[in-house]
Amino acid sequence: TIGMVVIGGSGAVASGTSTNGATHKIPGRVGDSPIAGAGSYADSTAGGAAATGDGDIMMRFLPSYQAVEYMRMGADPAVACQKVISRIQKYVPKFFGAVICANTTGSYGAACNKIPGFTQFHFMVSSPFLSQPTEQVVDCI
Amino acid sequence: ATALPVVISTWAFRGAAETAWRVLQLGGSELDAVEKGCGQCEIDQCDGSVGYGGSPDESGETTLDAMIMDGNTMEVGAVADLRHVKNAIGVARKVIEYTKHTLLVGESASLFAVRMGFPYEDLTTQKSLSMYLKWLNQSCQPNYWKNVVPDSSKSCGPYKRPEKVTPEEEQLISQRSVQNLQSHD
Repeated sequence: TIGMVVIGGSGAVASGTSTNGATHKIPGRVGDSPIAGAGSYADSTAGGAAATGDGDIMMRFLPSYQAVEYMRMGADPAVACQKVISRIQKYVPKFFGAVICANTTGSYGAACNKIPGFTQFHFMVSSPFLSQPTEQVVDCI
Repeated sequence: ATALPVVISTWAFRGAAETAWRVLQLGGSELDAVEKGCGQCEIDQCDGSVGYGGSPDESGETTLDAMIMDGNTMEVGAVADLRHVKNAIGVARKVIEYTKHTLLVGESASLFAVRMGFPYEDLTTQKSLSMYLKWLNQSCQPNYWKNVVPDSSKSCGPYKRPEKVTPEEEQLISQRSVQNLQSHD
């Protein structure tokens, strides 16, 4: 899944996702991507988040909505993302998944669930501080 | 980074990130940036997990899911299980602009897309077809079935509910299922 959060110059937030889903899925299966609050969520009064990974598991936790609510309560975006991953970890320790978060002041972060073969998550960031869209990486928790 | 504007996106999909940033720099809205950025990934077929020609289902067909959300108005447009239309996030944007709904699914979503002017196309490519045929040739492994007969970890089916599955058998079957890291949203 491509998940994206855009915070405009005035702090307006938009988010989106696009995916072709799980490979060899049962026909009719839909994952988290098109579900608001699961695949992504945007609220210009708090921030935005987007998720990627095993949608069958992640959608049950509305991770993007949850991350935005953590940021609304003042959590740093990276912490908000980590708290969402931790929440899912309690129920499904070996799930494959990652979340990106950004708040209305332009702070951003990401988090992922560490499993064999997936210990780091790469994501892209663009901002006035970066000369061009830049690949960044976070260690999974 | 605490300065605005900011664009953050999953994975190292550079084309998508550059497109979104360029749309913002050229005065486009945040929604425009999300639509064009994610839409670029549909064109690029980013790592095979976005866009046409990837992740075939059990009948070999590629279907698309997408959403777009406006944080100012809390409006959402989304499509799921979209068939025969490539620009899923473009259609999702049209759901916001031309309907009072939020989510349209399946072949009916495709008919809405055609009415909005999107072309009706085949989303299967040689690559997705060969993925599908390879999967058929390896007894349809891995798959998303459980607790069915015949044993879904050994054969293609068609599957049905067994009359009775003992808890021990269920435990054994679920332990055998192998996580496929390449298969995700």
